[in-house]
Amino acid sequence: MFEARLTQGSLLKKVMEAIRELLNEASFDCSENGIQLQAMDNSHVSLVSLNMGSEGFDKFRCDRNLTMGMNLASLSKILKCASNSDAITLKAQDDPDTVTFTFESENNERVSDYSMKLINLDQEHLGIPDTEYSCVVKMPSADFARICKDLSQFGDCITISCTKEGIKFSVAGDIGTGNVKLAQTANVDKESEAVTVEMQEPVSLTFACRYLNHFTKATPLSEQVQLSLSADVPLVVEYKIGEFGHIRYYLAPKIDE
Amino acid sequence: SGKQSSIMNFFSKA
Repeated sequence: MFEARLTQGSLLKKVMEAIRELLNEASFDCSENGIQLQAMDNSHVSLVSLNMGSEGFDKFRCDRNLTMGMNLASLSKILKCASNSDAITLKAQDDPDTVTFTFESENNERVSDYSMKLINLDQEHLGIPDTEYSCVVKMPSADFARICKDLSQFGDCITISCTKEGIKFSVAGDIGTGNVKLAQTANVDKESEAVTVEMQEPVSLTFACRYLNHFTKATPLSEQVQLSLSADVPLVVEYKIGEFGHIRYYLAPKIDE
Repeated sequence: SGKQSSIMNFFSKA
């Protein structure tokens, strides 16, 4: 038996929005530790790693580890039927072929349930090595989304350069060039507005805009985003999910031909 | 603007 209840059901809706354009289908791995997902996009350029710890759920029971393969377009249709203020409960039997979603309104006067057929996915998991990154930048997630959107107008890829002074996003295209520089903030009233840079070595790497823009669909999950960069390895773009989880996007860099 | 590499070049199968 698997059962997970999240009072703040809107978090699950936001997680769905954060992955549904990048992935067509994905396996949700459930264990007593919580819910995890790892999947590559169709082109195998990026990888999504989602972790929601059991401690973040109001109720969490997982008697046996199980993997639930879901079509994300179908899952999205179901989660769109939940209101932002609804509590969401997922339920499945051991070795399930369906999963049930129950949505309860705040006053408990409206209860709806939907069941969805699961699919068999033969997804391979990749081992992600522990990496000490040369630069780790934390910045407001809305600012990152805006920069990616703005610069995408001018070219297909963005170069991210990081020094101890700050982070620079650059684009070059047919009509010209664009640069956005963010300095490390000295004093800010709100932690959510801070830009912080932890640098061991300066880094400059180039990434496809298309994927960066997909990742920014996670912006509603967290006011801050963390970018981790090292030469010749994938960029990590991380958004926290409340206090109990995260979604990490890994993006393979463009390499010189 | 460089060649897009695959994520599978960096992470091995678990």
